[in-house]
Amino acid sequence: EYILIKALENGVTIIGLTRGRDTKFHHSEKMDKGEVMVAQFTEHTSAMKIRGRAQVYTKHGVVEAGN
Amino acid sequence: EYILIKALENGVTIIGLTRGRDTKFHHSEKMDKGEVMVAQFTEHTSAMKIRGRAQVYTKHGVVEAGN
Amino acid sequence: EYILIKALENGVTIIGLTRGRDTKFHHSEKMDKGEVMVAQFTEHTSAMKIRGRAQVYTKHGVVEAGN
Amino acid sequence: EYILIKALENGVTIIGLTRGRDTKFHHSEKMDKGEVMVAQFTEHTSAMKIRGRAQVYTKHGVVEAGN
Amino acid sequence: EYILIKALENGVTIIGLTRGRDTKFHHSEKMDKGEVMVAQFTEHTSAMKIRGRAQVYTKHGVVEAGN
Amino acid sequence: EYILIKALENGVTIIGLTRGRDTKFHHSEKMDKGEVMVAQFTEHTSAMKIRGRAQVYTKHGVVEAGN
Amino acid sequence: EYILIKALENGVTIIGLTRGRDTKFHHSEKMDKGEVMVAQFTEHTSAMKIRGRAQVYTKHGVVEAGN
Amino acid sequence: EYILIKALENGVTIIGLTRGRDTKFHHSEKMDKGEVMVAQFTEHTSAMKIRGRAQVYTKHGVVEAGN
Amino acid sequence: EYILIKALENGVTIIGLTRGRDTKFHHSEKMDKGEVMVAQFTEHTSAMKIRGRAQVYTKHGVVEAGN
Amino acid sequence: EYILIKALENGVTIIGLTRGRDTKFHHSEKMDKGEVMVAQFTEHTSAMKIRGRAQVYTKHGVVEAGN
Amino acid sequence: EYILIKALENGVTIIGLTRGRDTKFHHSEKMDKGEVMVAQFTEHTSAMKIRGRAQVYTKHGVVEAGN
Ligand SMILES: N[C@@H](Cc1c[nH]c2ccccc12)C(=O)O
Ligand SMILES: N[C@@H](Cc1c[nH]c2ccccc12)C(=O)O
Ligand SMILES: N[C@@H](Cc1c[nH]c2ccccc12)C(=O)O
Ligand SMILES: N[C@@H](Cc1c[nH]c2ccccc12)C(=O)O
Ligand SMILES: N[C@@H](Cc1c[nH]c2ccccc12)C(=O)O
Ligand SMILES: N[C@@H](Cc1c[nH]c2ccccc12)C(=O)O
Ligand SMILES: N[C@@H](Cc1c[nH]c2ccccc12)C(=O)O
Ligand SMILES: N[C@@H](Cc1c[nH]c2ccccc12)C(=O)O
Ligand SMILES: N[C@@H](Cc1c[nH]c2ccccc12)C(=O)O
Ligand SMILES: N[C@@H](Cc1c[nH]c2ccccc12)C(=O)O
Ligand SMILES: N[C@@H](Cc1c[nH]c2ccccc12)C(=O)O
Repeated sequence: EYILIKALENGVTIIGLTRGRDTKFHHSEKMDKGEVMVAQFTEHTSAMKIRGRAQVYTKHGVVEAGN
Repeated sequence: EYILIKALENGVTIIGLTRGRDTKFHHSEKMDKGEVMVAQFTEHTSAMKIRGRAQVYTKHGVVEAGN
Repeated sequence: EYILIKALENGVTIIGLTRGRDTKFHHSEKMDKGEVMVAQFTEHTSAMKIRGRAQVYTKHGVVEAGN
Repeated sequence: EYILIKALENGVTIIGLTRGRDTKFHHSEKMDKGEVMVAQFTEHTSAMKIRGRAQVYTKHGVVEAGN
Repeated sequence: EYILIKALENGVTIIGLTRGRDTKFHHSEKMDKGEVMVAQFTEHTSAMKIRGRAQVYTKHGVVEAGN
Repeated sequence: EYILIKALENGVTIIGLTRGRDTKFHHSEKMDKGEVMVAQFTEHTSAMKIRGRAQVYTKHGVVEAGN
Repeated sequence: EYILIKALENGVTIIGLTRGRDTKFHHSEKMDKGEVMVAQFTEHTSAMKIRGRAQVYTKHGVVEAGN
Repeated sequence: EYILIKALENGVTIIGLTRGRDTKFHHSEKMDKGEVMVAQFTEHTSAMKIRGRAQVYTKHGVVEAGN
Repeated sequence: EYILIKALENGVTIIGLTRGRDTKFHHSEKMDKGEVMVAQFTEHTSAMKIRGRAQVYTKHGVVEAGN
Repeated sequence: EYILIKALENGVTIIGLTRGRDTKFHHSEKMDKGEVMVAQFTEHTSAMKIRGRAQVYTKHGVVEAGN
Repeated sequence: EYILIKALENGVTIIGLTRGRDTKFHHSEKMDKGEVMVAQFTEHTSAMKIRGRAQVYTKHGVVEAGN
């Protein structure tokens, strides 16, 4: 399973939350306007958080973040 | 399996309930307006509870929470 | 497999019934109006019962409980 | 695999029949009007019987019981 | 795999035939009008026979028995 | 995998042919008009033969036997 | 995987060809007009040949043999 | 996986090519007009060649050979 | 997974390329006009090359080679 | 799972991010205008980042990067 | 998983990139106009690059390379 994020402005971040008993931020990837990120759920990432203006594409459709 | 939550106001929380014999809250993630969270069911999370005004996208469609 | 419940009034409960030879209530989660719960079938939960006015989303469609 | 039952009157029962060489009733869950039950087939339940006025949702569609 | 039977009259029977080298009747479940039965194929049941007026729902559609 | 047969007259037979190097008839189930049979392919049955006027429902559609 | 053959005349035959290094006829089932045969591919049957006027139903649609 | 061939003339052949490092013809099945053959890919057959006028049904649709 | 090639002229070739660290031609099958070939990807074949005028049917649709 | 990138200008880069506890760039593939890249998620690549003007094709549809 | 490339001019190349920690070109297959190549992702190939004018067919649709 993977999702796709397209940054609509500079400074968008996609944050990976740890899998397991604890839930922490293990990585925060900065994105500039127009950049596209395609990210899987993994052994270390069981949740993701998107901050800033971006389009988030998942199997549940396209959602606009940041508004 | 993952679901997607888009916060429509500040202070939305997505709560992870423990898998197993007991059912407790193991994590509560605060979300600001416009933030998007994509969260899997995991070895530690077998149920989720969403509080506050938000859109909840799952394989069963889109449901508005908080109203 | 998971189902989604949206409480349409305060005091809605989603009850987990035990998997195995016996069938008992192992957990009852109270929900306030507007709250959304997404719950899986698990090693400990092989049936769920919903009381109160709520919308129940499953792969078999949307059913209104409490009326 | 799970099915969903919505009770349309008080006193609806959903009966679990035992898996294995013998076929007996191992549990009978009483339901009040409006209550919704979502029940899986399990290691102990290989057939279910529904008595009383209810809607039964399965992968084969929606069937009205009790009439 | 499961099928669903809705009895349209009293005295409908759903018969389980044994899996294996021999084919015998291992169980016959009587149904009253309006009752609904949902039954799986199992380790002990590899064929079913329905007698009396009933609707039989399977993945191949809905068939009326007894006429 | 299972198929469904609805007998349209008395004396319809559904015959199970043995799986393996040899092909013999291991069981022949007599059906009266209106009776419905739902039968799986199994460890012992790798082919079936239907004689008499009947409707045969399979994943390839509905076929009328006996005419 | 199974296919279905409906004989449109007497003397239709469905022939099973052996699986393995050699390809021989291991069984030939005679069918009378109107009879229906439903046959799987198996450990011993990796090809089938149909002779005579018949309808052959497979996942690739319905084909008329014998003309 | 299986394909279906319907011979449109006498002398149609379906040839099995060997699986493995070498590619040879291991069997050539002659078909008369109207005969239907249903053949799987197997441990010994990883390619097939059809010569003569025939209809070839596969998951990619129906193709006419021989013209 | 298999593909289907129909030769539209004499001298069409379907070439099997070796699976593994090296990529070589391990077999080249000549086809005459009208002949149909159905070929799998295998332990020894991880790519195929088609030369000459032919129709190539794959899960991605039908493509004409040679023009 | 794979995605497809078509570079719409020179200097487009597709970056592979490492799978595991750390998230680093392990490879950055430069693409010239018109070049097409098809890339899988792998044991070493659990996220990809696309910079520059390009079309990104995934199971979630086509997204334009770089604007 | 496989993709299909049809060369629209001479000198089209499909390049296989190595699977694993390193990303190198392990094979570059030259194609003449009209030739069709069908290539899998494999143990040694986790990405492909296409240079020159060609049609690239994947599960994400048809994309024209080289323009
Ligand atoms: N550490 C948690 C992260 C998580 C996943 N889904 C969640 C839903 C709610 C709260 C936390 C989570 C887990 O792996 O289970
Ligand atoms: N601890 C419970 C949590 C749960 C999942 N689904 C439920 C439905 C109802 C009540 C509790 C639950 C379990 O893993 O089974
Ligand atoms: N303890 C039962 C619970 C149950 C599941 N499905 C049912 C249907 C009917 C009655 C009880 C049940 C079991 O695991 O099997
Ligand atoms: N004990 C039976 C229950 C059953 C399942 N499906 C049936 C159909 C008919 C009669 C009985 C049954 C079994 O596990 O097989
Ligand atoms: N004992 C038989 C029952 C059966 C299943 N499908 C059949 C079809 C025809 C006749 C008998 C059967 C078996 O398990 O195989
Ligand atoms: N004994 C045979 C029965 C059979 C199955 N499919 C067939 C098709 C043709 C002839 C015989 C058969 C087998 O298991 O393979
Ligand atoms: N003995 C052959 C039979 C066969 C299956 N498919 C074929 C296609 C062509 C020729 C023969 C065959 C095998 O198992 O492989
Ligand atoms: N012996 C070859 C046969 C083959 C299958 N697909 C092919 C495609 C092209 C050439 C040969 C083949 C193999 O098993 O791999
Ligand atoms: N030997 C290569 C063949 C191959 C498959 N797909 C490719 C794509 C490009 C270049 C070569 C290939 C391999 O098995 O991986
Ligand atoms: N190293 C991370 C890379 C990653 C994948 N998905 C992500 C989402 C957000 C942040 C980082 C990631 C991992 O394998 O899990
Ligand atoms: N060696 C890399 C090749 C690769 C696959 N997908 C990629 C995406 C981006 C960069 C490199 C790659 C790997 O197997 O993972």
